[in-house]
Amino acid sequence: MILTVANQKGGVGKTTTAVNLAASLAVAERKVLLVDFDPQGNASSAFGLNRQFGEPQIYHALMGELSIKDTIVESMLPNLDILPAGQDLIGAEMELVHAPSRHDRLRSLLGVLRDDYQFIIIDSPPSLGLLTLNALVAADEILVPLQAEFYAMEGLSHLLNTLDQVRSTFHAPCKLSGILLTLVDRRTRLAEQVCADIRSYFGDSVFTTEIPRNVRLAEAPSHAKPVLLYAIKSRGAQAYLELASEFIERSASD
Amino acid sequence: MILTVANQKGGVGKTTTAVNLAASLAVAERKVLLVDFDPQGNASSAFGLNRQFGEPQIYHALMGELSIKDTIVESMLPNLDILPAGQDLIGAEMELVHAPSRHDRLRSLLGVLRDDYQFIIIDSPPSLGLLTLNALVAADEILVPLQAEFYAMEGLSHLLNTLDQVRSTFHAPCKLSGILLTLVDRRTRLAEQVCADIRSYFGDSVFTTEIPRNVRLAEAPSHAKPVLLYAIKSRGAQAYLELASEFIERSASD
Ligand SMILES: Nc1ncnc2c1ncn2[C@@H]1O[C@H](COP(=O)(O)OP(=O)(O)OP(=O)(O)O)[C@@H](O)[C@H]1O
Ligand SMILES: Nc1ncnc2c1ncn2[C@@H]1O[C@H](COP(=O)(O)OP(=O)(O)OP(=O)(O)O)[C@@H](O)[C@H]1O
Ligand SMILES: [Mg+2]
Ligand SMILES: [Mg+2]
Repeated sequence: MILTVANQKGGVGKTTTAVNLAASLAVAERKVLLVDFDPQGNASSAFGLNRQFGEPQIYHALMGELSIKDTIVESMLPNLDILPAGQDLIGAEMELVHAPSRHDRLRSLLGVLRDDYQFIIIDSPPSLGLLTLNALVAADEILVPLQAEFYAMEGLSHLLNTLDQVRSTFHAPCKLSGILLTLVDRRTRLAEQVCADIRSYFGDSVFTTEIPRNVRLAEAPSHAKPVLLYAIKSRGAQAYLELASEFIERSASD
Repeated sequence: MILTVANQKGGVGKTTTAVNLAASLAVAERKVLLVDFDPQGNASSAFGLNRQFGEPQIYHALMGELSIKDTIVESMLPNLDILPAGQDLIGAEMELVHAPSRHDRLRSLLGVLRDDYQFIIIDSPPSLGLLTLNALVAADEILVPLQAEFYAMEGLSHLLNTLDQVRSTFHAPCKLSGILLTLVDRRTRLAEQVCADIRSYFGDSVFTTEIPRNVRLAEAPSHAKPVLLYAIKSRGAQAYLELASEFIERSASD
């Protein structure tokens, strides 16, 4: 199953979610591939993989310069592989603009990997440009991390409209896996209010699990590890393990 | 003087800084124009300006459909005008790709306004695409908000390289006004470490003022006000007032 983590709003926890959900699914004995599809390369550096210009990464597979299997690397967790990205990927957006089926390149690329992995998780950039479009079209389902604050809430309807458009224009499933409340600071009334509003409006589309603000989640990437290897007892690690179970349950009942 | 607030990393406080620095300069009796150059339209909604498709906004001025003066509106603060943005602006990136001098459209547009305002502050999107390029080329100086966490620090060198490239390729001043440490949670060692590292590496390029994490800053836009009208005594409001004085002092001594 291919899951894209998407939200055009910046800093809402897309990468932190892609990284830690992937790791949590891997320790739950699922075979997982984490695909970094953001030129910022944050999901890659969360595992200590820094792709400089020219080093094997998703860009080369996208442009047909390397086979996709030559760009995938194992992580320090059994069951978890990574397809890294680096700044080369910025070039992809420019080069693809004139390509035929420019929205479909990632989908065709990942097609051959579907049987190798139970879950393929794609991290996308904070925009609704061509890269994100590829990530949306390639997915069976979309997970939307939502920071429990005002601007993120404002951008949500736009994102959901975009999912509708992608479904109708490109015949991509683009099914909403769920909205995940992130960076929840329960001590603030603002977070309480946003969570309550989102839940009342979107009901079961919202994951029961919420990800609290927890500094261990921000520290982990500087140690080149997912949080469950850095601080397993932390609230952040526990929340993502909980999310993985809820996610597995939801996909099973689909 | 034209100042662009830029950082391709998402959620580091670009909009919050553009909005509250602009407001603080206005109450310090400077005539200011805040230019929203992000299709998310967050800087606009911080003042209650929600531009739907077709409503007068920067896109129309950029495409020559309206004169720029017909898109500017007064804010609730004397001395502060706003040039709003909405989702129409997404179209600009596609349409400009094939235009001659596509990197220069914003600069030529704002040229006529230089004498009307002491400061023109431009909010830009979390990317290094064509919109951000226009915002960088249009500026005399660049202010870089930097969230005191790992991923933001990683992206900084890439941004600074981009500023060098813009300077040499497009002959734009692109002078670094300064790096502003934002969302600083002094209780965490992570924030302490990042602030210390950034200061030791960049010295005087870093503003003395730091913006603490303060929920009033996140609440203010939901009341359609800059924080100094919403919660003047808050640490967030005081920090941006302090930043405005430091900024005025620095520009004076240039
Ligand atoms: N639950 C959390 N608790 C504490 N810090 C967090 C949490 N989730 C994310 N962070 C931190 O917040 C910042 C933003 O998170 P992240 O980079 O994952 O968001 P993003 O949506 O991927 O950003 P971008 O839009 O730039 O891709 C990072 O510094 C990250 O380490
Ligand atoms: N100092 C602060 N204290 C508390 N909350 C803040 C602070 N600065 C910004 N915020 C909140 O953090 C979130 C991200 O800030 P903001 O939207 O200004 O960042 P941005 O860099 O403009 O994001 P984007 O990359 O999406 O444009 C918003 O919900 C904002 O209200
Ligand atoms: Mg990210
Ligand atoms: Mg912004």
